[in-house]
Amino acid sequence: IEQMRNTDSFNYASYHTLDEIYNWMDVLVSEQSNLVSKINIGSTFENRPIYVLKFSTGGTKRPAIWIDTGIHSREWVTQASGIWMAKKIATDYGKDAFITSILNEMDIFIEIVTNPDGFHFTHTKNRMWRKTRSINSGSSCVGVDPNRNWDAGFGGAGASSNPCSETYRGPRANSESEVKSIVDFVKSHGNIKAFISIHSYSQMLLYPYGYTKTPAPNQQELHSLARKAIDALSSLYGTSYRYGSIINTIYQASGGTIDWTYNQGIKYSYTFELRDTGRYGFILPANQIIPTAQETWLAITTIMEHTYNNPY
Amino acid sequence: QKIFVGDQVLRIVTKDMEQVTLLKDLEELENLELDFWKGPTHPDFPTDVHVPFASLQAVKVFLESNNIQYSIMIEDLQSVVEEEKIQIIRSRS
Repeated sequence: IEQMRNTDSFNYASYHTLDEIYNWMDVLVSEQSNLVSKINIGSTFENRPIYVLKFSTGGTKRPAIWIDTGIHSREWVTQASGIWMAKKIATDYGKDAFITSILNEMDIFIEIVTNPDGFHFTHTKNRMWRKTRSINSGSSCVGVDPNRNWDAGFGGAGASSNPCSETYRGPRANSESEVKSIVDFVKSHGNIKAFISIHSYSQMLLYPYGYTKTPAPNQQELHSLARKAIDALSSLYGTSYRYGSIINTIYQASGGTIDWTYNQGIKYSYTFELRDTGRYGFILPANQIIPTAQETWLAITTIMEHTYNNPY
Repeated sequence: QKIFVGDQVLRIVTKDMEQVTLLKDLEELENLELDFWKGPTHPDFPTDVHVPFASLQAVKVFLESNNIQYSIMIEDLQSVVEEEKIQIIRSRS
């Protein structure tokens, strides 16, 4: 484990193991215990803890913004971006007017390693692992695609019933503890106003729905906010993004994260696909972590700002 | 540890929905053990597929015989993974 004295000595331009990331979280919490706490929202199939960082200046169940990274474990740039963003929030609070004002009224939750079993597996056994590590009875194939396991059009088109498929939906909605833990947390919190789920790659910003062609009731607002967010993102390095509803922009996908969150009443539900356009895929070189996180942060702050300015 | 020596990632560009359908058929062939990093959706969007070394010839023959354009996005997946590992070790030291 890369031991660190403080979070400034952590190398944000490198990929890290699960132990290193969990260790980094503990150091961040100890450095800024007045702002950051670590919540255990559940445990994985292989019994690893699932942690969420909570950024809060007080109050109970304040309106909140949720960010998760790495539900598909091999998308390493997403977990790395989550770390960078968490550090950015911690650093900017009290210095940056926008982050300070947000945190004076809202909480921010960041789940950096959404699929810990899968992430550990990518570091130890199979760099290309995407799913959870749960055992499927009656099959020798392991794991469920946690982004097809949510109770939103579950079992419909755009997910597989074959346990050997990379998009296997699982035996039932919420069968994966990694999904159920978030579901329970979101329901018990009850006041999450924006939910941002981050994937890679292919450079897209998407909003509901994925399981149906029926437009989301807030489609117009979601679309114009997506455009604004992408304008902000592109302003840094000129990275081009597509944006739109999942089903219209990529393909039909049932049981997806943000379709469920949107149906729960979280209006500002978005999912990102970060860099790259097709040179490295899931093996994006580490020197691109910080530029990726920086540009994504601009889009995320745009969504945060809109959420902050448009209470509902 | 699973190794990917000789595995390639192909970037496939389709010209019409008929070719997209052909790629979807290819996706169904489990024996090829293909991993679609970006699935076939629309002629406007490329498809990226990780092809194990053992299936490379079959996949390339399939694409060429159906006049489907492709390029090699990653020549040898294992070498890219190795490079990533080296970078991680360097940054630790």
